[in-house]
This record gives sequence, C-alpha cells and structure tokens, in this order.
Amino acid sequence: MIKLEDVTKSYRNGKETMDVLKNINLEIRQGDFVAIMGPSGSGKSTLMNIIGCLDRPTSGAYYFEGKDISSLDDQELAKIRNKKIGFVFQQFHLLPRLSALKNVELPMIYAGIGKKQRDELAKQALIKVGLGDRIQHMPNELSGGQKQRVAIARAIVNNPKLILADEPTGALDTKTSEAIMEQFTMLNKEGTTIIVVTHEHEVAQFAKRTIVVRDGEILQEDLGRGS
Amino acid sequence: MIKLEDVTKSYRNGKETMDVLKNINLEIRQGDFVAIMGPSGSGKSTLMNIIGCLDRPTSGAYYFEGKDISSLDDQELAKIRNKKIGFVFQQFHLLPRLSALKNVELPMIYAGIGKKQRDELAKQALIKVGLGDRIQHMPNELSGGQKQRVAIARAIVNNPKLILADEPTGALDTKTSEAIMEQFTMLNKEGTTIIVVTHEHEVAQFAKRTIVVRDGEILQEDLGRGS
Ligand SMILES: Nc1ncnc2c1ncn2[C@@H]1O[C@H](COP(=O)(O)OP(=O)(O)OP(=O)(O)O)[C@@H](O)[C@H]1O
Ligand SMILES: Nc1ncnc2c1ncn2[C@@H]1O[C@H](COP(=O)(O)OP(=O)(O)OP(=O)(O)O)[C@@H](O)[C@H]1O
Ligand SMILES: [Mg+2]
Ligand SMILES: [Mg+2]
Repeated sequence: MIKLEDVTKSYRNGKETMDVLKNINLEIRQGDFVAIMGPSGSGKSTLMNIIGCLDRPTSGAYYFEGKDISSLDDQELAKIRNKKIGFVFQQFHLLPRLSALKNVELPMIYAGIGKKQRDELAKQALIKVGLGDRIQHMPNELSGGQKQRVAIARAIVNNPKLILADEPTGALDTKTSEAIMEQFTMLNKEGTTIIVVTHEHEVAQFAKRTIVVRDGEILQEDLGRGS
Repeated sequence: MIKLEDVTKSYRNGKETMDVLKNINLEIRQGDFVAIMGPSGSGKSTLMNIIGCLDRPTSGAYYFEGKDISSLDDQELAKIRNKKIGFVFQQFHLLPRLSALKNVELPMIYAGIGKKQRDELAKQALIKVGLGDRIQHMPNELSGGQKQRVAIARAIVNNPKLILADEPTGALDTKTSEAIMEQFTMLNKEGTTIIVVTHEHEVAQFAKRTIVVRDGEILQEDLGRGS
C-alpha cells in the first residue's frame, strides 16, 4: 500500500541545507499496524507528512497504492487525502470557531455525506473517544487531552483505509490512552492500515511492528511480534 | 508559598453550569517539587492556571506568598507572573513570528534585562534543553518536541521562584524527557519551587510528592518519598 524508495527531505535555510530524512526505504502493506519511535527531532512527523501526501520528498519516490505521487498534482493529492487517509496531527489543528461536533464532521462534508448522517456519525465517533458529553464544546473549552481526542475522532469518522496518528496519546492519561489504542486495534482488525508515531513503549506494544527513526534514517525494524 | 482554600472553578454555558474544580485545598511550600497526575479533563490545567495567576477562582481563596490574589488587580497579577513565575503551557504558545531565541528572550524583556545579556542567557537556556543548533529556527521549522523545549527554556531563563510545567515532556522521547527532568531537579536543588502536571509515572518519580486530581477534586496525596 505504501512504498518509499530512497526518499530524502531537505530544507534550505540561506546557505545551509538541513537533511531531515536521508534515504528512507520503507514498505507497509494494507492491514499493517506500525509504530514509529525515535528521539525528538529525528524526522518522524516529516516522514508521516510525506506518507500522508501532505508534503513531497526532496528526492526519491513515494508510491501510494501503486501510484507514484510525484506524478500527481496538488488537487489529486488532496483527493487521496480526503478519501483514503485520516490524520491525527501532533498539534491537533482543530478549527477554533467550530464545536467538537462540527470539527469531526469536516471530513464528511468533503466526502459529500448528508447533514443528518454526518451528525449521527460524528456523535458516534466522539462517544467512542469518551467525549459524548462535550459534543457542543468549542476547542478553547476543552482540555488538552479532550482536543486530542476530537482530532482522533475526526481522523476515524470517515472510515479511511489508512490512519496516520502522530503521537495520538501524548496528552492522555494511561487509562484513556489504552482506550484509544483499543479503538485503533479494533479498526485494524477490520482492515484499516494504521501508523502511529509514539514515544511510549506501552503504546507501541499495540502495533504489530515497530520502526525506529534516528537522525532522519530508519535505524532498525522490530519484527519480533510477527506481521 | 502557595495556599488554596476551598477553591472552586465553574463555567456557565447557557443554563448549564460545569464545576471543573470543587473545593480544592492545597498547600505548597517554597522549595517543594510536586507532581500532579489525573485523567484527561479532570482539572489539572485549570488548577495550574489558578496557581499561576492566569485565572481566578469562582469561589474560595488563593494566597500567593501570603497575598490574597483576589485583592490584586490584573496589572498586579501580571507583575507577579512576570517576576516570579515561569510557565510551560500544555500547548506551548510560542509566538510564531519570532525565532526560538527571541521567544526565549521575551520574559527577560519584561524584566528589563539588556539586549547583550538577554542574548547570552537565552542561548544558554536553549543549550540546556538540547537546542543549541536550533537557535535561529522559527517555530514552524521545529518539531513538536523542539517547540516544547523552547517553551521550557523560556520558562526557566528568568530564574523564577516558581516553575509551573503543564505536561512538559508530553512530546518528548524517554531520553530527552529524562534530561529535562534532571534540569528541573537541579533547579529545585537551587531552591526553585516546581509543580509538574504529567500523566507519566516515570516523570512523577522526579518529584518529592504526587497529587492526584479526579473530577475536579484532589483525590489523594502520595507523601511516600517524604518532603
Ligand atoms: N470555558 C470552558 N467552558 C466549559 N468547560 C470548560 C471550559 N474550559 C475547560 N472546561 C472543562 O474543564 C475540564 C477540565 O479542563 P482541564 O484543561 O483543566 O483538564 P486537564 O486535567 O488539564 O486535562 P488534560 O489532561 O486533558 O489536559 C474539562 O472537562 C473541560 O471540558
Ligand atoms: N522548515 C524547516 N526548516 C528547517 N528545519 C526543519 C523545518 N521543518 C522541520 N525541520 C527540522 O526537521 C527535523 C525533524 O522534524 P520532525 O518534526 O519530523 O521531528 P520529529 O521526529 O517529529 O520530532 P518530535 O518527536 O519532537 O515531534 C527537526 O530537527 C526540525 O528542526
Ligand atoms: Mg513530531
Ligand atoms: Mg491539561
């Protein structure tokens, strides 16, 4: 489903060039459940943004479902993102002037789903993440962990083929974290491909394989638990 | 240094009233190192905002260094915050158009410190949190954990009497987290009072006492390791 071939990502800052991802080779199949770990600043979010078609490599190739994404224009990339990918951002990116419910409805508006059904599905997604009693709250009336859970609900509500979750439990206590990871496990059992960036081993345990990133390179793969 | 007496905090949403903090009684001495744990949405950040003079209780009294803060106007509260308190926010709140260095300099500008000295102290603080090579980067050129560390550097640079850190290691890998908590331990040994909200037990271990919050109440105190 996902194939990165010699992918690099660099930023230029005046005369300096910063190589953030260096020769990444990675293959992820439909139905995989992958955890990505690594030090702060090692390139995990940058890697997730490329996988999620939010960013393009500086060099190398990225094939999503067999299509070379460098051959697609921005509109086609946006279409893939809306239809196939649910993204939980490290900084949530909720729209501040929309309630939790309306934030979760957004991906369904793009997918052309009718109002009545959107309302119902958004409500269900918020209940799944434990926010059934916060549906009408605005983001600034929510705690850090509640905002994170709205971002998670928004990512899963459209039933996407691929979920990319960048530190989805960073702001959550242990009990709430486990509940979220159990939701992801259920979705994975139903066939959703899941990639989770995390710095917590207890969270990585839920995945079937763990990839370690350091200084922009994939350091090792832990296939210990089998695929 | 800090005394909360029957503090409550409620929000009104049309007809509904939400009691977020209920009868909080808490005393923290100069030189204490306290961890606050509890489920997402339980009131930890709300409690920190009241302790940090960023918010006022709905009822009850808050004494900071013996002064009843309800007797102080907003300007006096701002003065206390700038001179005595360093705050690491759960959502960082960096100014997006200032570099890491300039973000860290902000508290010193308010304190009237000269440019040459500000530059040097800000640089030192960023080196302490492992960002010596990111000094000129803008927030959108930094990873999640790097932004968090800029927020930490900004909180410690003015050598405040009280540091309030709301999930300061939420976006950091284990190794970087430990380095940050060791910085806090050193500051505490030099006399700084530190209160850390965290959902990770490994982080709470660095504190001398742990307070558990649930549904807006202080559930229990763990004085197991002595004060
Ligand atoms: N303006 C508001 N109106 C209504 N409710 C609010 C408002 N601000 C916060 N709340 C509620 O107050 C409760 C406590 O929020 P707080 O941010 O203190 O939680 P927290 O313990 O820090 O959670 P987390 O661990 O998720 O950061 C939450 O349930 C939140 O929905
Ligand atoms: N626009 C940019 N210009 C220069 N450097 C950048 C830019 N954007 C990101 N970086 C650098 O890229 C590196 C990787 O960033 P990334 O966000 O992928 O790290 P990360 O592994 O997700 O870290 P964290 O665990 O802290 O979230 C960082 O060192 C960061 O400073
Ligand atoms: Mg990141
Ligand atoms: Mg909070």
